Amino acid sequence: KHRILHKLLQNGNS
Amino acid sequence: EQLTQNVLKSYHETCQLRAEDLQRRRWDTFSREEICAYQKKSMEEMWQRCAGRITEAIQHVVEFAKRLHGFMELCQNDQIVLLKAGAMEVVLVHMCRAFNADNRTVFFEGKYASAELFRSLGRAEDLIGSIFDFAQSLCALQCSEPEVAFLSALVLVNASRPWLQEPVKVSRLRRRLELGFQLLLRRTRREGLLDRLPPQGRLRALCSQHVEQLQALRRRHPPALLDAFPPLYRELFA
Repeated sequence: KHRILHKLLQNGNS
Repeated sequence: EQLTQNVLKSYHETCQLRAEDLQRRRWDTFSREEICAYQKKSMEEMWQRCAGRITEAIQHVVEFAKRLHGFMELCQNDQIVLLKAGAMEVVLVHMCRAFNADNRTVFFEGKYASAELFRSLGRAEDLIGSIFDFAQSLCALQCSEPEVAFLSALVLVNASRPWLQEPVKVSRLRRRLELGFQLLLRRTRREGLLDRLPPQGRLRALCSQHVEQLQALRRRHPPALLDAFPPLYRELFA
């Protein structure tokens, strides 16, 4: 449901 | 001490605009012509622009959260819940850094803008007024950068957000942040700040007002309107 937030959280410390 | 260092470092690493730059430019306001050009934009375009700027600010809040010790150790549901509920609140707290209380202008798209610049947002003008009032009241507290850093962390790590799966874990992290904040305030002789902070409900009310205005906008326009909004903004607010 919160695909983008998930992605942002999983993307290392970018 | 370690936690304090982590909060401050996370804040500095993910800060969108440096306080010195914002201070230096605080009298760099939009010209009459530039204000008129913004006022002539369609309501849809102005909403999209504001949504764009809010989304950029929120992306920095997400990065801040990721660097906070303990945040990524929470379960993923709770990370999402805290960010979904708190990211906009943190952006509103950060706004006090980008707000010149002497002439009631806010840094927006490169210069300082008064509330009238946002006139084409239509009925959301009330919301702009409330947000400006909030920034003004927060500015009056003259928070230091370390104080804004801790306030951001505390707005985010809130164990009373609904739908948390492990509220105890969140409240343990919050307790540590509160202790760090208290130590900082004691060291800087600013203990009085805690009693002068705006009530939490005020931030919540501003955020609901924002979502209500967005819903009203959607009712008046075809569904395709939102296609032009940033996907993260749609995910959080639509």
